[in-house]
Amino acid sequence: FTTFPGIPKWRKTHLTYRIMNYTLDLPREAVDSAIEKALNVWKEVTPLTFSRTDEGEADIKISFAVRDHGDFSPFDGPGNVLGHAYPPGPGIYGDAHFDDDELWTSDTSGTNLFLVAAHELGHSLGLFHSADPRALMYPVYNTLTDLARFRLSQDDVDGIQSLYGAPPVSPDEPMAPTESVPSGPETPDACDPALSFDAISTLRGEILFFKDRHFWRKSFRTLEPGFFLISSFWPSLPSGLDAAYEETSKDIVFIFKGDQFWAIRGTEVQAGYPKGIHTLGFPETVGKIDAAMFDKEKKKTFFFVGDKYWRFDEKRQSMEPGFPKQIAEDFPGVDPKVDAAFEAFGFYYFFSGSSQLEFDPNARQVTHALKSRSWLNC
Amino acid sequence: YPADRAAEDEDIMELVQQYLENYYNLAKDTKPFVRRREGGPVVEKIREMQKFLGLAVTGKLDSDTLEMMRKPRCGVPDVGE
Repeated sequence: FTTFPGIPKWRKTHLTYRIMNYTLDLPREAVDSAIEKALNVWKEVTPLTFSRTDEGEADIKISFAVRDHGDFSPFDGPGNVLGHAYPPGPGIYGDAHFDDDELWTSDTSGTNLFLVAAHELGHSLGLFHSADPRALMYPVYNTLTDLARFRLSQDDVDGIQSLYGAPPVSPDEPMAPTESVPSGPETPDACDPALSFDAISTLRGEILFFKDRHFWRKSFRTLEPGFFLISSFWPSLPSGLDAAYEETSKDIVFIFKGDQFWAIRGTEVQAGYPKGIHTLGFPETVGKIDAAMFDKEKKKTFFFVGDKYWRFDEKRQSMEPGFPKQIAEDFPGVDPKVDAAFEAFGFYYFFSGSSQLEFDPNARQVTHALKSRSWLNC
Repeated sequence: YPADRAAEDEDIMELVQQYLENYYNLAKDTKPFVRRREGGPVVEKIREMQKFLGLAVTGKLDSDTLEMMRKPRCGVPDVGE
C-alpha cells in the first residue's frame, strides 16, 4: 500500500459525507446504499465513523460528472478513467468524483458503483494506490471481483490502519476486552458437535453467538473467538436469549427474550427499554420470537416464529402488510424452527439445532449446509 | 498496410505517452516516444509502470502491457505528487 506524499489524513474520526448529485443509471436508493456500504468497508477496520448530510459543507463530497467538471482532471468518456478522489483536507480535498459516462450498476453487468466507491473513498481517507493486485486500492478495476464475498485485502487493512489504527477498544466500545471466560463443565463448548445457539447478531463488523449465560464474539481480525459472560458487558440483560439483530445504520443491537426486547448501543442499554414485542406489531398470539435477522441492503428485519415469519420495515418502523408468511414459501430448504439467523456477505445464515444453512437470497436457494459451530474455528 | 501500421503505432505511442504522464509522473515535455529506443525516460517509466502493476518488467510495449493500459482504472496517479 502507499499513502499520499506528505501522508495527509483526517485529524478526527467522525467524518461527514454528502452526495451532491446522482447518476441516472441507478435508483437514488441504490446510490445511497452503495456509498453507505463502501464507507462501511473502511469503518469496520478503523475508528472512523461517517454520517451523511444533505446540505452545506461535508468532509467528503461525492458527485457524478462528465468530461471537464471544474477540477484539473477532466474525465475521458466511457471506459478508461472511472473516477478519482482527493486526499484528506479542506474544500475539494476528500471529495470523490465518478465519471458519469460509465454505466454505473449494482451488479457487475456495468461498472459496479460499490466497488469503485470503496476504492475512491480509500483515497478520500488518505490511501494512495497499492501494487498488490488483490488489494481494493490496486489502480485497475477488477471485473472479476466476487461482490457477494467482497473483503478488504490485508494490504488494504494494513494501509488504512497505518493512518488511523484499528477500531478502538476503549471502555465505551462494546467489546472492551474483559478476560475471556475459561471453558469448564458449566460453560458450553465451542467444539461440541451438537452445539446450538440461542441468538446471533452482528455488532460493528463482528458476530456475537449467544448461548445460555455466555456469548462468543467472532472478529474477522482474529482467528480465535473470544468467550464472555453476557453480564460482563450488559449486566441488565437476561441470559438464555431468544433472538438478536443489529440495525447497522443505527448502530443498535436489539435483544429479545420472551415478550420483551432491549436496545443496546455499545455497552449502553438504551433508556426506555425493555419494551413489549407487541409494540412492533406482533399479534397477541405471539408470546416470543425464535430468531431475528436484519438485511442491511433492504433495511428490513425478518422475525421468525415457529414455521412462519414477519418482515419489519426499519425505515417506516412498522411491520409490513401481508405477513406472517410460511418460512418455506420464501426460504425454500430452510426448515422451521429457526433458532438464530444473521446476514453477512450478502448471504443469510440460518441456525437450527447443531445445523446451519447458508442461503443465497438472490438465487433463493440454500448454498451450503454446515455445522452451527463452523464460525468458531474448531 | 504500412500506412495503417504507422497510424496504429501513432495511436499506441499517444496512449503510452498519456498513460505515463497521467499516472507515472512522466514530464509532459518528454520527447515523443520512439518504440525502437532502448533507453531514455519513457522506457524507464514503462519499467516503473510494469513493476507497479505486477507485469513482466521488460521496458517494452508487449501485449500484456498494452492490454493492462487499456483496462478501466482509477484516475488518481500511481506514483508521484
